[in-house]
Order: sequence, then C-alpha cells, then structure tokens
Amino acid sequence: AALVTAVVNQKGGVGKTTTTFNLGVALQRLGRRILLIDLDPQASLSASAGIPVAQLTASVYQALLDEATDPLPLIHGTTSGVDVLPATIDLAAAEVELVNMTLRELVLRDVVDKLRPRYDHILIDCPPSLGLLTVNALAAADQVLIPLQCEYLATRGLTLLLRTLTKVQGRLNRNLRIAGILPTMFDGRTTHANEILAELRANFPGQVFDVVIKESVRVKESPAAGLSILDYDGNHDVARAYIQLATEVDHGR
Amino acid sequence: AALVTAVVNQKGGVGKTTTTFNLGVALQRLGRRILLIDLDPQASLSASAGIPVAQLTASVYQALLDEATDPLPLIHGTTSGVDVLPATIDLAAAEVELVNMTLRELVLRDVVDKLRPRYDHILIDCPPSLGLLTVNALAAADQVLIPLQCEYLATRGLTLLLRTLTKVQGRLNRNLRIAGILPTMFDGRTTHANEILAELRANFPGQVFDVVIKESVRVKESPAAGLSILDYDGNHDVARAYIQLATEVDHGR
Ligand SMILES: Nc1ncnc2c1ncn2[C@@H]1O[C@H](COP(=O)(O)OP(=O)(O)OP(=O)(O)O)[C@@H](O)[C@H]1O
Ligand SMILES: Nc1ncnc2c1ncn2[C@@H]1O[C@H](COP(=O)(O)OP(=O)(O)OP(=O)(O)O)[C@@H](O)[C@H]1O
Ligand SMILES: [Mg+2]
Ligand SMILES: [Mg+2]
Repeated sequence: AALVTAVVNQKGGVGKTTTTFNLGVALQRLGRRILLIDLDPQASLSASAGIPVAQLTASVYQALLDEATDPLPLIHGTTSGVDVLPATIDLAAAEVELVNMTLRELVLRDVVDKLRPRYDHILIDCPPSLGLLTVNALAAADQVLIPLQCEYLATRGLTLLLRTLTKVQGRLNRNLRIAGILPTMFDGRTTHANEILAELRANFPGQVFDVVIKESVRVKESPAAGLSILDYDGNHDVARAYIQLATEVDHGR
Repeated sequence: AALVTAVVNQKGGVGKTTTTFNLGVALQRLGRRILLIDLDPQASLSASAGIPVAQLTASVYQALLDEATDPLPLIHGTTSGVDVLPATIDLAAAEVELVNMTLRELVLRDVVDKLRPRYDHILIDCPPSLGLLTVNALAAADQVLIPLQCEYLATRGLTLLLRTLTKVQGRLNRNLRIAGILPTMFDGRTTHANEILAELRANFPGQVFDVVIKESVRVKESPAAGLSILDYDGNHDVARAYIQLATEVDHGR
C-alpha cells in the first residue's frame, strides 16, 4: 500500500507544486505507481501536469464534500506517467464549507485511505496556508516534505510550521513524521543563500535533505509545456536532483 | 485623507510583502505620511520592518475581532519612517472567526476608515489566498496593486484574481479600481521572463506599470536587517524603481 507524503509550507512560492510534480514523476521513473493530489484551489499542479483545468466538471472538491463520491473516476492519467486527482477553483469554497462539518480535519483521510491500495506513493500538494485544507493533508499523510527557499523571509515560518506539525501529531495523526526540509531554487553564487543553508543545517540537524534543488529557468519553463523537468530536459541538474530525492523518499516506504 | 491600496495576489511568493514595505518607504521619502497594515498571519511585513513580532501582545487581530478596539494604540512607528499595524499568528484564527460574523467582509473597512484622516497613503499586505482576509482588504481599499513574477505559474492566477475583483466591485466596493500589475523579480537575461512580460503587456494593455522591479539578492538580504532596500542600499536599481513606482502611485491620490 502507498506511502502518503504531504508537501507543505505556508510560505508562498517556495516550490511546493514544482516539487510535488517533479518528485512524483521521478518516483514513477523508479517504477512506482504514483498518485498526485492537488489540494490548492490555484490548481497549479493540475495545470503543470497538462490537465485542462478550465474544462473539468469534477475534482477533489467533490470527493471532499460528499463522502459517498467514489474518488477513482475523478483521477486523470497524464503523459508523464503519474495519476492526478485534480483541483479546480471550486476547492476555494471547501475551506469555508468544511468549517461546520463534523470531523472536518479528517475528510481527506477517508478519501486517501480508499486510494492507498492502488499506489506505491501518494503526494499531496498543499496551498500556501495552514488552514483546513492543509490540516486535512497533514491528518491524511504518513510524512511531511517541506520545500524551502534559502531566503530570509522563507525561513521565518519554519518554526511555526513545525509547531503546527506537533499539534497535528498530538491530536489528529500520531504517526506523522518529517521526511525532511528540501532546499529549493538554490543560487549557490550568492552568500545569502549559502549562509541561510548553513544556518538551516545547523538549526535543524538531520532534518535537511542532502539533495539541494538549484535555481534554473528551465524549471520555470517546463510547466508551460505541461511537462516535468524530467521530460522537458532530462539531463538537467535539477532533473537528476529530483531523481536523487526520489531514491531517498522511496527508501522511506 | 488617505488613498488606500491593497497589495494582492493569491499566488504565493510573488513579492507582495516586499512591494508593500519598499513602496511604503518610497512614498514616505516623497514626504507622505504612511501606514502599512499587515494582513498576513505570517507577519512577513511586520518582521521586515524590524518589529519584534514574537513579543507583540496585540495586533490587527484585536482591531478586527472587537470593533470597540481603538486601532491607534496598536500602531508601531519604525526606523524606516513608516507606521505599521502589525500582524501576529493570532490572525490565522480570524479567517474562521470572521465566517460567522455579520457583514464579515466589511470588518476591516471600519478599522481603515478610522485611520484614513491621519495618513496620506495606507497600504495593506495580503496573504497568498482569496479568503476572507483578502476580501476584507479589497472591500476597504480604493485601489489594488498586483505584484506578479514573470513566470508561467504566476500568470495563471491573474484571470481568476481579476474576476474576483469584479465580484467585489459589484457587491462590496463599487469604486475599487486597479492601480496596476507590477512585474517583480524580473530577470531580463532570460527569454522566459521577457516573453511573459511581453504577453502581459499585450493581454492587459494599459494595466501593467512601466516600472519593472528587477531580481536582486540585495532585496532578499534587506528584510533580514529589518530594513527596506532604500535604507539597505539606496542607490540600487530596485530602490530607484520603487521610488519611480511611488511617484506614479502618489499621482493617483
Ligand atoms: N528550482 C527552481 N528553479 C527556478 N524556478 C523554480 C524552481 N522551482 C520552482 N520554480 C518556480 O518558482 C515559482 C514558485 O514555485 P511553485 O509555484 O512550485 O511554488 P509553490 O510553493 O507551489 O507556490 P504557492 O505557494 O503559490 O503554491 C514558479 O514560477 C516555479 O516555476
Ligand atoms: N526584486 C526581488 N529580487 C529578489 N528577491 C526578491 C525580490 N522581491 C522579493 N524577493 C524575495 O522573494 C521572496 C518572496 O517575496 P515576498 O515574501 O515579498 O512575496 P509574497 O508574495 O509576499 O509571499 P507570500 O505569498 O508568502 O506572502 C522573498 O524571499 C523576498 O525577499
Ligand atoms: Mg503551489
Ligand atoms: Mg507576503
């Protein structure tokens, strides 16, 4: 059955969607059956994977709001070889609608548990907040992967995020663990990035992946083509880095 | 009385906080009285301005949840010359608590209207979402400034944002206008950024500022010192660009 990884960071623009998609494809290259769940109303993940979001008539929203809904027919295959349970803007309403539901934090867990037998890995892309959608992902997951830019403003939220994880572990998901903190968009030429990375490794020993994802314009271009970096430019450093990350994450199964 | 500008984009990491702070300081250099309101529970703006967020006992949260609260004592002066109504993590609870309040979209407008007589400009930094906090900012504002990275994933959300603005104009704030779309973190060496910028100007004629904010590591360093780019490195291209933007925004008063 699947290992479920929530890709989380309330700080915006740190590479959550890019990591979910490229790590997912890299795991598929290792021969695994992969499902990506888009839990962000922006639907960046769904669009990056080439799914025509504007034409969708159903999405993860239906699976969340009606427990009788079978999630399987909502899942799309993609040219990159991973399956995607897509999002649409309807999902933005879910935050408010979930507020008054009983066991509102555990709605996604029921959906994910129905899908675990069919996959080796399930990755969940979260929105830039610690609201109900992200809490649902943390309650449904076995582990958390935290993408992080090596920039001052991005590091500020880390302590808050780790405190939230401890709360979720205590009340909703006792076995939730941290897979690791993944440095993203790393520009090794700047002192700022190198200083922040060194500080991260010092402050969070053993929790920062050895793999570092470098900054590259090719990564920005690939989602416009509906492709992962592995398909867009397979020999690129970043493609290799995501393969290396996939090998580490896969060992955690 | 003040011109109120909401700095909005649900896409994360596009430069909302950086623009609110640096534009605010640039407007202050033009001799204006400036208030910045931090409406993001991450409190990036408050931290960037050097406010000790962890020690705060009161913030914009108190002003939102209790209309009897006088917002003035909650405002901090800063070394950069602008006033800040700071945020703390308590603000994260506001999204849920506002849901069941009457006229929940207009709570911030009451706070802002009390402060308008004391300032020439009020800028509001929004979180990366289109939830109740952002809707409150749109209802309280005279105009919207939209920071945008010239990257594929960042441009996807623009249509949705403009559709949301139209809804807010129809139901909550008839006079709300768009000050403009501000290209941020622009790396002129890449074809990708230049193509996206050209596309933006073609698709949104007259709505994209002439000023473009370039990518620079100095901008990433400055908040770590609690300084704006104008104080951190006043001759830098980005400092001049924010002064140019301030002159344009100030003409709109
Ligand atoms: N290694 C990289 N090098 C260069 N650009 C990158 C890299 N990884 C991601 N990006 C770009 O940075 C931007 C932010 O990445 P992404 O959208 O994946 O972040 P996010 O955390 O999912 O954002 P949000 O908080 O809005 O959901 C995107 O334009 C993406 O293409
Ligand atoms: N012109 C620039 N050049 C280089 N880096 C920049 C520039 N403007 C902003 N940044 C950096 O990019 C990151 C994102 O900027 P910022 O936090 O202001 O975006 P935001 O839209 O407010 O993010 P969020 O969605 O999390 O609120 C920060 O680390 C910031 O220091
Ligand atoms: Mg994302
Ligand atoms: Mg911000």
